[in-house]
Order: sequence, then structure tokens, then C-alpha cells
Amino acid sequence: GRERLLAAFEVVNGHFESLFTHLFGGGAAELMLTESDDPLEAGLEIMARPPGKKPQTMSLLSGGEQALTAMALIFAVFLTNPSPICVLDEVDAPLDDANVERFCALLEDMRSRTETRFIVVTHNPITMARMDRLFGVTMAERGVSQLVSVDLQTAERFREAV
Amino acid sequence: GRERLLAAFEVVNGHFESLFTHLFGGGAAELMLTESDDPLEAGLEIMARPPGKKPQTMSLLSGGEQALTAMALIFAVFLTNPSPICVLDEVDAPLDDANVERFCALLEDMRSRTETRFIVVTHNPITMARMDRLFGVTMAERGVSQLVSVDLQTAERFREAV
Amino acid sequence: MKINRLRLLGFKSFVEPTDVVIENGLTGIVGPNGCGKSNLVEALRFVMGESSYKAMRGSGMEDVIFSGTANRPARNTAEVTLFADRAGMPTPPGFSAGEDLQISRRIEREAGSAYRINGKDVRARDVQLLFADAATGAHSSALVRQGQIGEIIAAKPTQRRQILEDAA
Amino acid sequence: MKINRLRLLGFKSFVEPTDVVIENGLTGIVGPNGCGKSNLVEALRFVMGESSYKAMRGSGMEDVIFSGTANRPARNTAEVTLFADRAGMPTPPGFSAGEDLQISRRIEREAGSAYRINGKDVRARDVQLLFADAATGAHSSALVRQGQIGEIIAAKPTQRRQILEDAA
Ligand SMILES: Nc1ncnc2c1ncn2[C@@H]1O[C@H](COP(=O)(O)OP(=O)(O)OP(=O)(O)O)[C@@H](O)[C@H]1O
Ligand SMILES: Nc1ncnc2c1ncn2[C@@H]1O[C@H](COP(=O)(O)OP(=O)(O)OP(=O)(O)O)[C@@H](O)[C@H]1O
Ligand SMILES: [Mg+2]
Ligand SMILES: [Mg+2]
Repeated sequence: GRERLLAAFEVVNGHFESLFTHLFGGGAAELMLTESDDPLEAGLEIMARPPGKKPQTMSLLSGGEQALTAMALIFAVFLTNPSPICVLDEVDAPLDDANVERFCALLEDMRSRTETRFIVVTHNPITMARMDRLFGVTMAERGVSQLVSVDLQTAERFREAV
Repeated sequence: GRERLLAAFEVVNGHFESLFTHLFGGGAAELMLTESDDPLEAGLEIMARPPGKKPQTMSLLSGGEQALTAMALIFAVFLTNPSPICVLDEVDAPLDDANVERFCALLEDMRSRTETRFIVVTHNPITMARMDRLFGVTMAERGVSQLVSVDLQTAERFREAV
Repeated sequence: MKINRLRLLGFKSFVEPTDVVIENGLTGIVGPNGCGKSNLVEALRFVMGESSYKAMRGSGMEDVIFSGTANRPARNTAEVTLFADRAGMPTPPGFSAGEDLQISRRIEREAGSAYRINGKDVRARDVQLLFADAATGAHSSALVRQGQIGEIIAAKPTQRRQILEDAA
Repeated sequence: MKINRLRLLGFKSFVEPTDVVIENGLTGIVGPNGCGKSNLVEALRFVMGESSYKAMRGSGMEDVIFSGTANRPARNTAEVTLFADRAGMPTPPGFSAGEDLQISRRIEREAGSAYRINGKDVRARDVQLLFADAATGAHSSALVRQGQIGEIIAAKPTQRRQILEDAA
């Protein structure tokens, strides 16, 4: 149990360091297992340094910087042992436009590297435009949800006008 | 102390009920003081029912519905005792376009009813367009923030391209 | 495993039978606040054997059963079915080798949940193990709930370490 | 009270002297992730006498002092000054009646914070009371931090009741 967790940690950390630098266009980050000799009681710490800035505790990073860092961690674990399905519910909410583009590029990269099917819930038009297909959820009757197919071209018109 | 809190609660509740119905275009909500005979040890519960839906615990409401409900509470307290300054840091993040418009209309309403000055941090272009003026924060030099005035017309171009 | 389709009936706001076809690549789900997007993704975790009603935002597992609207009465049951290929997976005990899997979970008020794999009654544990063997499941770190990113940031280091379990 | 201007020097990423003129109505603050928008609004709570470094996302109050970049050394001090009119407010004890207020807070590494009102040294408490009398202050419910909406939703009812204190 312990060796497997340590071995997995090393692989995840390798992915995490490169995903972070990729998402931030520079800088550096790493994971650390701390607080205990027994890795099954250990804590997972994140050290992150956006490009040009000094390394700081995660709490001092901005909302968007924290979200991108957490995303690098999630995808580092994912790449270590890809699942058949990945669902992301509004993870792009705190990101500015440039970072939403990077997030989408990351998803396209994951799509090319794995067989995984991705479901991405979003309010962001940039993200919508970069999906392979869109489903809309509507409540034409109040309180009753219905699924509809959304044509990527008409997505702009559909988007949240209902 | 106790009478003042109870009196304030009544006024806040009155504002909350009407703000909720205004923001949701219907439905109903109310605040409840619970759990103790001493209102200084009481809890503040929120009962909310979006239009057409059955009343439910707050936890079952959607991310955006919860945000709007919390906003109704914040502004209900605000109207009861308006402050000279109100700062909102990315409160529009979970809202869809229609709800962002309603949020902005609410701010315009507050501006007309009080002398309060509002500072609104946002990534949302709809919100930006409805402000009276915009300040941009940039990091032309990495790690060093600078304030710039942003022309509302060029806001589209400036927006998060830096 | 290839997950191909999700079918909902009476699950939260999806009172009418709803089929979600899941294809390769990136599928976006869009719509206004409160229309049911998060409910839809919760249905996937539900059928995978999610045991925590709190993770489904409820105060009891029955909160996932359609509770009615101003114009419709509440239902007594909710059912979610997942259709998958077993490409490249070992055969679960008690089943013959074959390509397709149909996993369903049906919850009834005051009667709890009943699980089936290819029409045969099984326990929650069997379903959870099936998905765990396929590197997924209700608690997979690749299923990111709304607001979960904030929880990861705010988590105590020992809590956060659990995210590694998926990789091990 | 009318709050007219905020001046920052060495506060978090605002190493260079920065003036924020605050006018009537709605002022938007925009910019990319991590550029300093939340830092800017934290400066207001800082000068109002915020006593909790956690509310400023730090692990100590000194975390608000510019800590340097790849190209610049850290500073030893941070100072924020708020310029306000005292229109319609009672005169604070020890001050002559007059229209303008200049409230400043300066923090120095290993020396703590020093407060001034119109150039005169005062205690943190005096500044906190001044703003409380004007229906504002570092803990005003009208100052909504990034993510605070989620905290209000998730709060225990007794915690949430504190939001009413502003109205009483
Ligand atoms: N058991 C149930 N029966 C009927 N309706 C329900 C049930 N449980 C939740 N709902 C309703 O579903 C709605 C929430 O749906 P959901 O969380 O999927 O919205 P969403 O599309 O994700 O919105 P957002 O963009 O704001 O996150 C709520 O209005 C809630 O009242
Ligand atoms: N004492 C300090 N000295 C220098 N830089 C600091 C200091 N404290 C925080 N920072 C930096 O400030 C940045 C965060 O700024 P801030 O939280 O204001 O961003 P933001 O514009 O609100 O972004 P977002 O849109 O993502 O919320 C971080 O990159 C952090 O490293
Ligand atoms: Mg949702
Ligand atoms: Mg911020």
C-alpha cells in the first residue's frame, strides 16, 4: 500500500510540475507529502510560484491562480491513471479569457492523449465554442428539465437566453 | 440589544422577501430566526422557492440560484442601514447572462436609492458595460500591479487581453 | 470501459425519461442557472453507487427523487441507467464474457436503492467495485463537482492527499 | 461619510504609489487573473482596521507587505491612506469639527501597525470605531470578498446570523 502510494505520488508530481508550467506559461510548482512518516497519514501540500513572482503560500494566490493550480493537480492525477469519463462542472468560472483558452487547450491535449470522454458544464462562450458538441438543458416547463441538442453555430443565440 | 436585533430582523426580512422575488422574477423566500429563545444566540435560516418550483432546502438549489439568494440577503441588510461604500469582488461569477443583467439592474436600483459608492470587481463583459467607469489593473511588470483608467468603449479590447 | 449513454427517469428535475448519448471527445452542457445541468451530472455519480446524499446536495438520498412542481405531483421513484462497453475489462464474477453492460439504480421512497447489472440484482458494493476496476466511480477525482476546486484549495493537507488514491 | 480616494504604497503587489479615486455610482475593476484586483480591495479593509490576517489571505499580517519579485527586493513597510469627507458625521473625540478625514495605517516588519487620523497617532480601536459610526468598517456586510457568497450559503445558521449585526 505504502510503496504504491509513493510511486504514484512521484508520477503525479512529475505531471503536476509540467502541467502547472504549461498552464501558467512559466513559473514552477511542486507537490509535497508532509507531516508523517507513514505516507497513508501524510498531507499533500502544494508549493506554487507563478511566472515572475516569488513562491508563496497558496492562500495568497488569486482566485483564478488557485483554480488553475488545482486543475493542474486534478489532471496530473488523471494522466497517471486515465478514467473512461471525466466530468467538469463549471471549473472555468473564476478564469479570465486568456486562461479559459488555456484550459480548453489543455482539454484538447487530454483528448488527444487518452480515450477519455469529457463532459464540461459551462456558462463560458469561449469554452462552448471549443467543444465537439453541445447539449442544452432547458426548463420550458418550470421545474422540469429537458435535454436538447444545440447546434454549435446557433450556440451563441441559444446561450442562456432561455 | 435583543429588541434592536429583532426590529432589524423584521426590516431586513421585508427587504429580503421583495428583493428575492424581484431577482427571480417570482417565487418567494423568507428569513427565519431559529434555535434559541435568545435572539443573540439564534441562527439565521433561509427558506427559498424559485418561481414554479417547490420550496426546498438551500443546498438543493443550483449554484447560481444560491448566489442570487445570498445577494438578496446582502442587499436586504444593506438597504436597512446603507453604508457609504459597497465592494463586490466577483459576485457575478456563477451567474448566467440573464441573471447578470438582473444583478446589474439591482445595482443601478441601489445607486438611485442611496448615496453609496460601489466598487465591482468583475470578469464579466455585461457587468463591465453597465458600470459608470472602469479601472483596469495590469501587471506590465510581472508581480507589480498598476492601476489604469479604462475607456468604456475600449473596454472590449482591453478586457483580459493583457 | 466506454461509457455510451445515461438514461434518467424521475431523477431530480428530470421527471420525464431523458437519454444522454455520450460520444468521444468534448461534450459541453449549457443552459441557464437552475435548469438542471448539475442534476444531470449527479445522475452519473448516483448510478455509479454514490453513497453520500450530501455529495448530491441533499439531506437524505430520497432528495434525488422528483419532488414535484407547482403543476406536477412528486414521484415515488427515481431510476438511472448507464450503458457501457466492457472493452478490455475483466468479466465481473457471475457474468458471462460479453461486450455490453447495463447498470441501473432505482430508489424508492422509504425502500432505499436497488441495483442491477444486465438485469440481475446485485449489491451497491458490486457496482462500486465494477467502476473501481475501470478506473472510475462516484469518487473518481476526474468527476469534479461545482465548487469542488475551491474545496481542494481550502482542504486540510490530509484530506487533500486522498486525491492521490485514484492514481495509486 | 463620503469615501473619495485610497492611496497604496507597498501593499501586496502595489509596490509603486497608487491612487484610486472613488466617485459616485458604480466603479468597475477589471483585469486578468492574478493582476491585483482583490489586493486592491483588501487595502480598503486594511486601512479600516482589519484585524484578521486570514481575512487578507495571509498567514500573518506582514503578508500584506510587498514581498518582492524576480526583479525587485521585498519592502519593509506597507502604507494605505484613505481620504474621506466627514459630511454629516459627529466629530471624533480629540478632533476639531471639519470636513476632511485622512486615515492611514502603516505596517512595518517586526514592528506591527501604526494608525493615524489627520496626522495624529491613534489606536486601531479608534479607527474601527470611526468607521463603525459611519455604518461601514472592515467587517461591513457590504464588503463582499471573493468567495464570500459561497461561505454565506455554507455557513452554520448561528454564523450566518452575524450578517444581521450590520443592520441593527
Ligand atoms: N428532487 C428534486 N425534484 C425536483 N427538482 C429538484 C430536485 N432536486 C433539485 N431540484 C431543482 O433543481 C434545480 C437545480 O438544478 P441544477 O443544480 O442542476 O442547476 P444548474 O443548471 O446546475 O444551475 P447553475 O448554472 O446555477 O449551477 C433547483 O432549482 C432545484 O430546486
Ligand atoms: N505581499 C505580496 N507581495 C507581492 N505580491 C503579492 C503579495 N501578496 C499577494 N501577492 C500576489 O498578488 C497576486 C494575487 O492578486 P489578486 O488576488 O489581487 O488577483 P486578482 O486580480 O484578484 O485575480 P483573480 O481575478 O484571479 O481573482 C498573487 O499572484 C500573489 O502572488
Ligand atoms: Mg450547477
Ligand atoms: Mg480576485
